[in-house]
Amino acid sequence: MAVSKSQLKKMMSKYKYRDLTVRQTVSVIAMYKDLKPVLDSYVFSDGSSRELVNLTGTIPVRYRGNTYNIAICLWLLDTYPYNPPVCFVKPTSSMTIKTGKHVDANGKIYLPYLHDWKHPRSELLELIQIMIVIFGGEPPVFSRPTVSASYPPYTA
Amino acid sequence: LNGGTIPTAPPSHT
Repeated sequence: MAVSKSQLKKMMSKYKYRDLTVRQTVSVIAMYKDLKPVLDSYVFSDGSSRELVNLTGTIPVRYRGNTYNIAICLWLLDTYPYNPPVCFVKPTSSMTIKTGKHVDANGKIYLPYLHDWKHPRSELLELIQIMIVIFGGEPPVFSRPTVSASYPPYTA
Repeated sequence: LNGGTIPTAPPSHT
């Protein structure tokens, strides 16, 4: 069952702009039903961590005539929407990240839209729509080629 | 029941 608005309010009780963040999250999960909000521990680059909400799941990306469910995780900082979400692609074990100008080896997503993020002109819903367009031209993940089972893994 | 959609990705031979 989908997460309700009141559950979201509870999850985001420590967010500085809670009502705004809840509202934008609700419109995203109404449109993209395969994304769901999850409360989890986010570790900052300085090693500190905080309980934050992320939107986890898949977005439909059309690439060369087929639609793929690209798995992403968008972390909403407690200063959202004044700071952009921290976004990652989530490859499964059968996928590899295609690093490039939009994705690094950790799966972190870099987009001009995130770089130039400014409230109120920037919004979660529009960000996802832009991701779908950009990933449709340049997918951030690919399936690994099937490797023969007789080929042992190599360890250095 | 609803476990969400299974992630997929394009084949890498392209």
